[in-house]
Amino acid sequence: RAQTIAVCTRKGGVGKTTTAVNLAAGLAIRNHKKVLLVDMDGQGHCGSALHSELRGVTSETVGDILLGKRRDIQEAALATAIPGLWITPSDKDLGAAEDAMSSKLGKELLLRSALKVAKTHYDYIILDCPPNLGTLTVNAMMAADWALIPCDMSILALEGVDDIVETLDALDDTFGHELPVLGMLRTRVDLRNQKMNGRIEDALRGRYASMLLDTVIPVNTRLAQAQMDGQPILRHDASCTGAKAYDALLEELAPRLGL
Amino acid sequence: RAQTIAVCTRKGGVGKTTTAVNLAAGLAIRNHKKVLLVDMDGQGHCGSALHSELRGVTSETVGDILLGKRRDIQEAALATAIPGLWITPSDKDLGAAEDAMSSKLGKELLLRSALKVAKTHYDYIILDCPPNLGTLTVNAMMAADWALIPCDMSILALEGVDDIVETLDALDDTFGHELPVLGMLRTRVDLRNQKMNGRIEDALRGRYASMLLDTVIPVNTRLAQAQMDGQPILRHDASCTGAKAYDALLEELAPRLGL
Ligand SMILES: Nc1ncnc2c1ncn2[C@@H]1O[C@H](COP(=O)(O)OP(=O)(O)OP(=O)(O)O)[C@@H](O)[C@H]1O
Ligand SMILES: Nc1ncnc2c1ncn2[C@@H]1O[C@H](COP(=O)(O)OP(=O)(O)OP(=O)(O)O)[C@@H](O)[C@H]1O
Ligand SMILES: [Mg+2]
Ligand SMILES: [Mg+2]
Repeated sequence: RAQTIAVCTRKGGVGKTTTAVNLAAGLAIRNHKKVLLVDMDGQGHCGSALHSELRGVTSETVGDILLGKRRDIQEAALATAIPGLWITPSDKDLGAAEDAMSSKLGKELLLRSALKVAKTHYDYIILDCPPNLGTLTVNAMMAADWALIPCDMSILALEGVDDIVETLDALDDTFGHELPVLGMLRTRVDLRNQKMNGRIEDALRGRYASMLLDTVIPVNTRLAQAQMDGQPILRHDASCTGAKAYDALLEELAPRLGL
Repeated sequence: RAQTIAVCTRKGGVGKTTTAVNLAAGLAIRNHKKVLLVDMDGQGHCGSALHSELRGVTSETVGDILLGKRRDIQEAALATAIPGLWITPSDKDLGAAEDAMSSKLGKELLLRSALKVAKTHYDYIILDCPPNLGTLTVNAMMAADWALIPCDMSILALEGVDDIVETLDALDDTFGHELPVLGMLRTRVDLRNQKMNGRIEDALRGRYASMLLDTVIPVNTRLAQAQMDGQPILRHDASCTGAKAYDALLEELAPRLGL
């Protein structure tokens, strides 16, 4: 049965998509796993970040599935040129779908129900979340076995981490859904900013010591270039510091993910 | 009558808040204007970015005002230690307020109505928007005279610009609200990434040549440090490259803003 990981934090632009895409690709390429990447963000950036790898077409999107009568995410899944990696892209209408979801019975559980069958087919399901605490993020968290929380070295990103942790607690209180944190991942770390990095790391350790991952993703423009070329970093430049860091992330997560 | 500027783009983390805060502070400090900074994002980051400067208390937040019977944003305005700069902070409940707004008559115009009186008191009103195209962003755009659109040097940020421009067109079609673009502002520019910068700039020029501002905000960690210390960059370090860039932005915008 698949392990499902929600890549989530409230703050914008801290590397949710970059992490979700490269984690999913790494599991397929390095660990030869069968992986589904689900884009839960109306920006559609998982599809953009993998645009050169997409194969085939689908008439369904994530929004269609979530609102549909018999929901199976497989109907929106596209193969990629990467063996073992499938993707269900979102589209710009996912925002409208999110509004429509708000009046549905059990609105927080629509994705979980849509993933039921897929969880018997894949080894890992990676959920890329939008930069907010709305219905799509809550659906991802309710459908997940783990939360992976990126944080860059800024006070505003730290506040976003506090916000998503607060939501985790709320889902536990409200639904009894205990979503463990797979880890908090420091991203976009510029090693020259020692003072600022130190202050943010101290704060993260102070509040979330047991969750803070050792792996750090450094600033490496190759990661953004790979997205422009529509490839995961392992296909774009497997030897750059960004690729090595995402490899190191997989190795650090291996025990917990049963790799 | 105030000029109202919505700082907006769909992409997360490209400097909406950093630009809104430092533009507002610059207008007050450099140009001695009376400025109101309105936080339209439930992350509450305008308040965080100015936490050392806030003075006084208010029992109302932006969400309370937008849902209230007689809406006047002034009831949520706080003075700051910066002469000429006031702020209406958001809070984490703004998300709930956004949901409640969706069922109101003329939901897109609630902020415009709440700013009516304020527009007779201030010279400039700056609206910091969340990273999405939801009701709060639409309210900001419907209340504004200008849209200022930040974009960093990445393909995903470029897609976010296309998304917000599409929304501008939709507001024109639907409401006849023609919101001119004050400019598109390149942010977080790392001058070492010449190739990547060139590709994104060519794309911006290709589509939005007339709107692209000459001023470029370079990567400067002082801007993030200033936020950690709760001050605008002009109060934190007026001589750093980030401060000089935001000064240059004001000078470039001066003719259009009547400065
Ligand atoms: N380690 C890194 N080094 C350099 N650039 C990076 C790094 N991580 C991410 N980026 C770039 O920073 C930008 C933001 O990253 P990304 O889009 O993954 O964040 P996000 O949290 O998904 O944003 P959003 O909140 O908009 O969904 C992207 O253009 C991405 O290519
Ligand atoms: N030119 C810059 N140089 C260095 N850091 C910057 C620069 N501009 C912004 N930052 C930092 O980058 C992060 C993202 O910026 P900011 O929060 O202003 O973006 P945003 O678009 O408002 O994000 P969100 O989508 O979450 O609202 C912040 O921590 C900020 O301090
Ligand atoms: Mg993203
Ligand atoms: Mg912001």
